Amino acid sequence: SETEKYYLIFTEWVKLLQKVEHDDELVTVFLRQMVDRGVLSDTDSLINFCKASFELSILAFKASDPTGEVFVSIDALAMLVTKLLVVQEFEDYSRNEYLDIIFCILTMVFSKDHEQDNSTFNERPYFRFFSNILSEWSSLRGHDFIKITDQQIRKELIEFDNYFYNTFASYLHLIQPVAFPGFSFAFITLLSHRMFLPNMLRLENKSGWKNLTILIIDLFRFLDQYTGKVGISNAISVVYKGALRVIIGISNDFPEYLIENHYEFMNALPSSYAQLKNVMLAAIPKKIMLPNPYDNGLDMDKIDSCKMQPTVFYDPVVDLHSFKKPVDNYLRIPSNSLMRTIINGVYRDEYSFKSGIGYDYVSVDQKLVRAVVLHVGVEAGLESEKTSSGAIFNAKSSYYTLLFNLLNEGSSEVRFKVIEAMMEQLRYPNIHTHWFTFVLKNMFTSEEWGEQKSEIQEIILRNIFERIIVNKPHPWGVTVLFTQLLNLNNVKLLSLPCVKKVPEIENILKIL
Amino acid sequence: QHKAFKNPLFSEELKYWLDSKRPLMQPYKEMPDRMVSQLESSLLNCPDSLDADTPYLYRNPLSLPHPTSIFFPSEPIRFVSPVDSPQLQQQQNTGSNESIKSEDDKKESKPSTTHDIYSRTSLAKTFSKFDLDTLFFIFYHYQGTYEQFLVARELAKHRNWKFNKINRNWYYKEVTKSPPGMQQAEEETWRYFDYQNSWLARRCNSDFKYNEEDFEKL
Amino acid sequence: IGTDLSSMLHSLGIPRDNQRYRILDTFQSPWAETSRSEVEPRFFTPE
Repeated sequence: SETEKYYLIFTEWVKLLQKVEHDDELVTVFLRQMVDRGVLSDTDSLINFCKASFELSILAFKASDPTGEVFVSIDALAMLVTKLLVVQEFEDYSRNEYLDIIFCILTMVFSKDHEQDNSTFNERPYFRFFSNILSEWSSLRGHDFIKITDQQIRKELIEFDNYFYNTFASYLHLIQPVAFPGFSFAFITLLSHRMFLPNMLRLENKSGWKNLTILIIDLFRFLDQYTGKVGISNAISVVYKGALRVIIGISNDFPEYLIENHYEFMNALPSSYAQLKNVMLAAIPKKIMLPNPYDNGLDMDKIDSCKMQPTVFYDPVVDLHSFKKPVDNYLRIPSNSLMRTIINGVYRDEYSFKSGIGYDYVSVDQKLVRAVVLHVGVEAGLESEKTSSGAIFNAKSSYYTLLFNLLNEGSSEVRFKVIEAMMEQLRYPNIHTHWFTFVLKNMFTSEEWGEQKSEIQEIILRNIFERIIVNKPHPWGVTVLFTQLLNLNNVKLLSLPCVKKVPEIENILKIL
Repeated sequence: QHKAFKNPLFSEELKYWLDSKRPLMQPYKEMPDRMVSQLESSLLNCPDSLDADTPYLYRNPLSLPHPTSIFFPSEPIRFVSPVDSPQLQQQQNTGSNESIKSEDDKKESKPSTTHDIYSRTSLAKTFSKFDLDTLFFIFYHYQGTYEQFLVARELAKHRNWKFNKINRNWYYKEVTKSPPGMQQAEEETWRYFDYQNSWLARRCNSDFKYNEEDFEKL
Repeated sequence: IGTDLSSMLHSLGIPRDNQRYRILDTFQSPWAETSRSEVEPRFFTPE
């Protein structure tokens, strides 16, 4: 049959690669013959040949002695695919289309293998294929593809490089853990692959960031879905540990990526992952020095970096939708009616299950609240630069009153979510950390709350404790705020009703 | 009814792919049994660092493992190096083991100041302990390999040898203090490693002129 | 409340001193248990 013929040809290819170097002339001749003899002459034959080769390679893996060379066929297939990425004439289809076709074929073979009843699915050969493609590509692209002698092809490949990585990412997104749990561990391993992750982070103009964020969010969504209150399965626990380790790696090498994308990550991170939250928000830009956050005499006004605007890669304005108008209008000219619109708009239409610390569902649109808070912070920072810091470090400014009124009129849940979002902005020394520290401290000591005062104080303290009680790291800004609250003259934490009610908290505070 | 399902190339597999969309649109509240076993299977088959390593289908005959005693480990040399003890770290900072080196070697090695991505790998650390003979052997007989690359890095960055693109020799500039009374305070002599004939480092004759263009910028 | 991360940092090769080494280019695997051998990083040899 046609398929059997393809099996034979592919087997010859595998044998050839075991006998000569991959850049040997014989290899090029073999590929040329494949095209000339109609094995790879058009899309249909390409698809049929590659499908047969994938299936054969997977079969070969499954049938191999596990202690022996299990990847010989899949290694050869990856080499074939990469070579064809370079040497083809690309008449019937473009290089972009070719890559898409290959990944499509793989996805089809993969899906069937994973979903079939009585499946013998094993993620390893698929992982190996992806890993090899990354290795081969990495080897090719060194010094702007200098190994490619044909200058025209070299130029094309340089332009194609970006498409390569982003297409790879988009297909990885298709086989995310929620869709294919049998590939979960391979998924994180690929996401963090040494030939993928740093390259996505380093692509020019941050062009890999968006797709990389999508993948990390895929992982978080999977974890969120299966992190319940009543015990986590061992497998999920291991997935979490791997995710944590990868994020720590990113924080070490590319803290700016976590810093600029923190907003999207906070939206997707499971609510009870306090330490991972802290790790992400504790990322520090490489050149910044951190003043001692426990220093009682610390004055952010005197720290230069506290005037700097942190870069925000994903503009929260996008998530405001119709909310943008009333919020921006209020910031320009505050009015009660605008405030009413904002307050009424933060509630969801229906409850949503959410396994949080001390709650099981939410009735507030968390994403919207976070967008409002960050947007206000961004605008405040810009205002400070445009006019003066006095314009925003002022309890009468519209930036402050918008948040104040939201808390004053909102339910306990709204208060909790708004304060949680504000506290997420307490990070490394920058204008957002500076301003939100001012806002939270002011709110904590304000007499404007009336009867609501103790609840506001309790929620602020609760949020601080959720971040501080956790094992390190702790974001600099959170520690600074906490230190400032501990040393207040006008409010004694130990005499607060909410503290006295919980002896454990009272004891911790006494020690501190 | 969609056209894609009529395509004989994909029609069989497409329905499986489509099935996977369901949990994406409506995630399960609790993991169904099938999913639990799939996840556990994934944990069991988790790819490790060997799976993620660079593939090599064709093995250079020189690099094939030689038969050794069964008591010797057969694991790849790229083991993860143990925790850097303070002594080891200091050794790393001040240059390799002084005691086993000759006078010439001592002059050649400089403190290891390279902080690139290779500096902390066990192979790079191991190569920093090799003598010149071994380094040149690897360089000339394992061409195009990662080992050759690391050896070139060791020679260039730590031993201060330079690679001539034209004749493919490695060169070393020796600077010695002239005896007092000489016109120049320092004397410069060049040596090269003769890989083609004698397999020795030889002095360049007096008409050797260093031309920067001829040397690879490593 | 998370865990003490020092052993995880140690397994990653993240030191506490001022020297910050890049680790993602030689990253073996997300888990220390599956990272028992080093992996070949990207490298380039001239023709």
